[in-house]
This record gives sequence, structure tokens and C-alpha cells, in this order.
Amino acid sequence: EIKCIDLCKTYVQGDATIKALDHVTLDIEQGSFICLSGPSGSGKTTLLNAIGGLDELDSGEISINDERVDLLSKGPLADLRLHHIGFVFQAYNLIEVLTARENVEFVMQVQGVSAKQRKLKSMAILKEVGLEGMENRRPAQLSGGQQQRVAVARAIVSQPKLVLADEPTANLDSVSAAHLMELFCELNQNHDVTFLIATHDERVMRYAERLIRMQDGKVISDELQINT
Amino acid sequence: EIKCIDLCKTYVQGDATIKALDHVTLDIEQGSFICLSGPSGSGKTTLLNAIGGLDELDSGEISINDERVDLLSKGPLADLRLHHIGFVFQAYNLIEVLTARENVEFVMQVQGVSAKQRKLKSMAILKEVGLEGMENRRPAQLSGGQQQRVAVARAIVSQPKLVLADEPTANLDSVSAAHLMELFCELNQNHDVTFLIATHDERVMRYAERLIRMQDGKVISDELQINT
Ligand SMILES: Nc1ncnc2c1ncn2[C@@H]1O[C@H](COP(=O)(O)OP(=O)(O)OP(=O)(O)O)[C@@H](O)[C@H]1O
Ligand SMILES: Nc1ncnc2c1ncn2[C@@H]1O[C@H](COP(=O)(O)OP(=O)(O)OP(=O)(O)O)[C@@H](O)[C@H]1O
Ligand SMILES: [Mg+2]
Ligand SMILES: [Mg+2]
Repeated sequence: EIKCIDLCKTYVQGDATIKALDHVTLDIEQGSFICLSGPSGSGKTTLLNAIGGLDELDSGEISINDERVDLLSKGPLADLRLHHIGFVFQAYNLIEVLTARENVEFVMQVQGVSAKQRKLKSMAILKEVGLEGMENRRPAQLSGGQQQRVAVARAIVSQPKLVLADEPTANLDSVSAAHLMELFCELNQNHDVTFLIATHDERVMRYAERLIRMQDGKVISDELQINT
Repeated sequence: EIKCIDLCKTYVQGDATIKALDHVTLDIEQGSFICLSGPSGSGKTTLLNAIGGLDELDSGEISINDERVDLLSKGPLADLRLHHIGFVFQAYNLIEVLTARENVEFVMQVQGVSAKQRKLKSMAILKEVGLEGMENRRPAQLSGGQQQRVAVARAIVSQPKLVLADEPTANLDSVSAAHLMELFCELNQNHDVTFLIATHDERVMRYAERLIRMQDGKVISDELQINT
């Protein structure tokens, strides 16, 4: 479903060369539930951004369902991201002037979903992530963990085929984090949504059927695991 | 050292009333090492902001060394924050156009520290938090966990008497988080710096000599614990 072949991305800073991605090759099947872990700075965000078409590579190929993502032009790429990929950003990237509900409905609006349907779905997902009653608040009126959950709700509300989540539980307590993982599992099991989750959180890693570890831009291990 | 007496802060949203702080009373001695935990939305950030003079209360008193913080006017309050309090923000609040080193030196510059001293201290603290070699990068050129560590470095570089840290390890892997906690402990043990750390991270809570739990704006437990 997702094929990454020999991905390389290097930054040049003064006279230093930083290999953010160093020959990364990966195969991900539809319906997988995968955690991506590794030290701060190991390349997790860079890999998610590359797969999500948000960042260009220096070399290598990325295919989603046999379509070369790295070769797509702006229009088709935006289309792919709009209809097939949900992205939870490490820094949330919420729109400050919109309410929580408007942030969640934003993508559906661009997709042409009716106002009635948008409202049903946004209210339902906000309730699922524990934000019932807060839909009319703007990000600045929400706690850090509440903002994070709005970012998650936005990414999954239209049930994309692929969810790329960058540290989605960083600011959540254990109960909220567990609820979120149950929600992800439900989408994965019942709707065949593929999850690739970058995380430092041990609680999250326990849900993964496969754990990919990175270090210094490389994949240093890639193992199946039995969920507890 | 820090006295909080019956702190109340309420937000009104439409016809809903949110008690962010609901009669919080606390005593914190100089040199304490305290963790503040609780569910997302329980009031941790609101409490830290109140103590740091960043947010006004509806009622209640806050004294730092017998000085009423909640009564200070803008000038003296800014002075207190500049010279005595280091704040690690949940969203880092780094200055995007400044480099990591410039962000760390910013406060010292306002304090009137010489350029030579600023450079010595900023380079040393950046090395301590594992960011050696990255001092000339701007926040956008750093990973999430690297940005978080710049925010920490900035807060502690001038060894303030009180450090208020809002989820300082949220985006860090276990090794980086442990290093940070060792650094905090060293400052606490050898320089008598008081730490009040809001966190969801079990790894962090293990270092606390006292654990304060919040829920719905209230302190629901406040216990000493033996560090492991
Ligand atoms: N401007 C605001 N208007 C309305 N409610 C607010 C506002 N700011 C904060 N709140 C609410 O106050 C409560 C406490 O927020 P606070 O940010 O202190 O929580 P927290 O414990 O830091 O949460 P987290 O762990 O998610 O960071 C939350 O329910 C939050 O939604
Ligand atoms: N614009 C840039 N210029 C230079 N180096 C960069 C730039 N952007 C990222 N990097 C570097 O690339 C490496 C990988 O970064 P990335 O954000 O992918 O790490 P990460 O695994 O997501 O880390 P974290 O867990 O802290 O979020 C890091 O060393 C980072 O400093
Ligand atoms: Mg990252
Ligand atoms: Mg908070």
C-alpha cells in the first residue's frame, strides 16, 4: 500500500550536513497499525512529512497504492492529501481564528460535504475525543491536551485511508491517551484505516502490531509485535 | 516561599462556566521539587501561569517570599519574572526569527549580562540539553523535541530561584527526558532552585519529592513521595 524506496533527505547547515533520512526503505500494507519510535531528532517527523507529500526528498521513491507520490504535481498531490490522508501535526497547526468545530469541519468543507453532514460528523468526533461542550471555543481557549485532541479529530473525521499521526498523545494524560488509542484501533479494525504513528509514548507503542525504530535518519529495527 | 491562598479562576463560555482554578491553596518551600499532575484540562497550566504572574486570578492571593505577586503592578511584576522565575511553556513560545542560541541568550541580554558571559552560559546549557552544534539553527530547523529543549535551556540558563515547567518532556524520548530530569535535580540539589513541573509523564513523576494532583480545577491530593 505504501512503498518507500531508499529515501534520502539531507539538510546543510553552515559546514554541517544533517542526514534527516538516510536510505530509508519501508513497505506498509493497507490496514496496518504501526508505531514509529526513536530519539528526538532521529527523523520521524521528516519521514511522516515525506509520506504525506508535505516535504520533498533529495532522492528515493514513495508510492501510495502504486502511485508515485514523490512525482505528483501540486494539484493531484493536494487532492491525494485531501481525500486519502489525515495528518496529525506535532505542533497541531490549528487555525487560531476558527473554533474547534470549524477546525474539524474545515477539510470536509473543502471536500464538498453538506453542512448538515459536517455538523453531524464534527460533533460526533469531538464527543469521541472527549471535547463535548467545547466545540465553539477557539484554540487559545483550550488546554494543550484539548488542542491536541482537536488536531486528532480533524485528521480522522472524514475517515481517510491513511492516518499519519506525529506524537498524537504527547500532551495527554493516560486516560485520554488510552481513549484515543481505542478510537484509533476501532477505525483500524472496522474501517481498515492504516495508521503510522510517530511516538515516544510507551503506552502507545503497546497498541502497535509493528514497531519501526529510527536513529540518525535510519531505520534500525522493524519488528512485528504481539499487542498486549 | 510560594504561598497560594484560595485561588479561583473561572471562564465564561456562552452559558457554560468553566472553573479552571477552584479554591486552590498550596504552600511551596524554597528548594522543593514538585510535580503537578492531572487530566488534560484539570488546571495545571492555569496554576503555573497564575504563580508566574502571566494570568490574572478572579480571587485569591499569591505570595512569593512574602511579596504579593497578584498585587504587583506591571513593572515590578516583569522584574520579578525576569530575575527570579524561569518558565518553560507548554507550546515553547520560541522566537521564530532568532536562533536557538539567541533565544537562550535573550533573557540574559535583558538582564544586562555581558556578551562574553552570555555566550559561555548559552553554549554550556545547550550542550547540557544535548543540542551542541545546533545553536545557530532557528526553531523551524529543529525537531519538536529539540525545540522543547531550547525552551528548557532558555528557562534555566540564568539559574532563576523558581522554575515553572509546563510538560517539559512531552516531546522527548526516554533518554533525553532522563537527562533533563538529572539536570533539573542537579540544579535543585546544588543551587536550591525550586521546581514546579506540570506533567503527564510517569518518568518525570518518579523524580518528585512531592506530587500534587489536580482535577477540575481543584487539588485532589498532595503527597510526599520517596524518589526511586
Ligand atoms: N480562554 C479560555 N476560555 C475558556 N476556557 C478556558 C480558557 N483557557 C482555559 N480554559 C479551560 O480551563 C481548564 C483548565 O485549562 P488548563 O490549560 O489549565 O488545563 P491543563 O491541566 O494544563 O490541561 P493539559 O494537560 O491539556 O495541558 C480547561 O478546561 C480549559 O478548557
Ligand atoms: N530545516 C532544517 N535544517 C536543518 N536540520 C533540520 C531541519 N529540519 C529538521 N532538521 C534536522 O533533521 C533531523 C530529523 O528531524 P525530525 O524532525 O524528523 O526528528 P524527529 O524524530 O521528529 O524528532 P522529535 O522526536 O524531536 O520530534 C533532526 O536532527 C533535525 O534537527
Ligand atoms: Mg518530530
Ligand atoms: Mg496545560
